[in-house]
Amino acid sequence: ARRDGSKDEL
Amino acid sequence: MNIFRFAGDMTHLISILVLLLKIYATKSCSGISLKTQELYALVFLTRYLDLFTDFISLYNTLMKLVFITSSLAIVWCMRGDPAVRRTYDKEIDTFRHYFLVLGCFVLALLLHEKFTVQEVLWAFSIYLEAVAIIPQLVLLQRSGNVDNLTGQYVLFLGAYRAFYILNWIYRYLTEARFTRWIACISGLVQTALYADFFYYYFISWKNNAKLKLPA
Repeated sequence: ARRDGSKDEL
Repeated sequence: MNIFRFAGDMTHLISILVLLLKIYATKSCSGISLKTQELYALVFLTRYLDLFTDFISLYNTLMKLVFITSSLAIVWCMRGDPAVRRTYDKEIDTFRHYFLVLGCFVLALLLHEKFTVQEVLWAFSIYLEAVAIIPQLVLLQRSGNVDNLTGQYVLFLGAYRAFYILNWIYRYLTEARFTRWIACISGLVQTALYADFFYYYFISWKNNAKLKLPA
């Protein structure tokens, strides 16, 4: 997850 | 993590295992588009740039490694292994996929969440994944007959993003500020591209007939 907590999916 | 996303990841993993099984068991890649495999390798390489910088979970890191190594192994095998390479349908796998790469890159420069290298390449990988199956579908239409493993490979590959759509609906309903328009809209386009394949696959399954895509 980027610093902003997004992109936790494959 | 929710059941839809987990089912999607497992379906995606199964599609890759079916493809590896087909290539290694039959020592043949007939009916498989090398161009689609190259696009998938590019999708994973540009999407998982955060592999070493952002640790999310062991599962996330493992799956990223599996997707990157398997897609590179398939491309390497289709290009390098002399036995497999001989069975590649070079003369009908002629879709100019460079235009897909260029178009998706331009779109990513215009539409992204943040104008940073990582985010632009992430958006690029999302757009590219949506259209990466086109050379494969074109090859299947040209080659007429589809062998069972190839048909199952494309079926699972199409189904995985459909599970992700259910995952996005679920997360939109259960999480306060979940918005992921780029992935959602691309995922809808991606799944829609499989619509006619799903239809002919269902017909062939119902009639217990060989899967044939109309030219």
